[in-house]
Amino acid sequence: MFKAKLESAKEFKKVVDTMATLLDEICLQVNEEGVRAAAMDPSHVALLSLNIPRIAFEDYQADEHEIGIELEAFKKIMNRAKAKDKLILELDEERNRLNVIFENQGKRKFSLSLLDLSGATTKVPELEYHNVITIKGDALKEALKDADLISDHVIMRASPYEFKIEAKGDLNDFTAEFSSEDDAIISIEGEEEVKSAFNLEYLLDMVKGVSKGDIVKLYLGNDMPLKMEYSLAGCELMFLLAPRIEE
Amino acid sequence: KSKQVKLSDFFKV
Repeated sequence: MFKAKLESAKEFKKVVDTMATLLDEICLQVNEEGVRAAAMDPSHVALLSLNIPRIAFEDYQADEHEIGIELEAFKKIMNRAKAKDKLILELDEERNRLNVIFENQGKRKFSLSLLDLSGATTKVPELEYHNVITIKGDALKEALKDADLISDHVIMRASPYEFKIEAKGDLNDFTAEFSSEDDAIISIEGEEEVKSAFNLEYLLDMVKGVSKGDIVKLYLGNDMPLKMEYSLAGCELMFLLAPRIEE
Repeated sequence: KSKQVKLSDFFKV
């Protein structure tokens, strides 16, 4: 069995929105410890991993199951979440469906038909990073939106005291600079200078669910994939994004 | 000129 209740359907909508911008489908692996999932986008440039420990749920009961979900349909349903709705996710094993229930003044129940994605699980690799930037989510998001006016990709640079996002266009350019003294920065760790270039469309998709008050962790290397981590209402999201490399 | 690479260039997927 699987039945889980979340305090805020609206908060979970942000998680589903973010997953749906990068992926077409995902296989949720549920067990008594919580819900996990990991998948790569169709072009194999980005990887998303989701971990919702059982403590993030108001109620939680689960045996081991793999629940394959078509994300566009799930996103459309989650768009119907209202401010005070709680969310119940419940596996109907007989009908092979996931019930998505909004609980408020009554119950509104959608039954989402499941996909067979067994065996399609993605292993999350361990990469080693020396530079870690912990930054306020809205500052990062605004800098990426600024850069989007200038180019379709950015260069991220990190040194022991500074983090920069640069975009170069044919005529114009943009730089966002954050020093460890700035309000936007929680911490900058690392002993060397590193830089990598990344596609902006992917970066903007990855920060889609981020809003004011969220804290984002960035792991950066030289021409290495970017690792990004943040939490939304107890749901831990991790992304890897392959870099652009000079030819 | 830079080109987009895939995650599989960095680890086995």
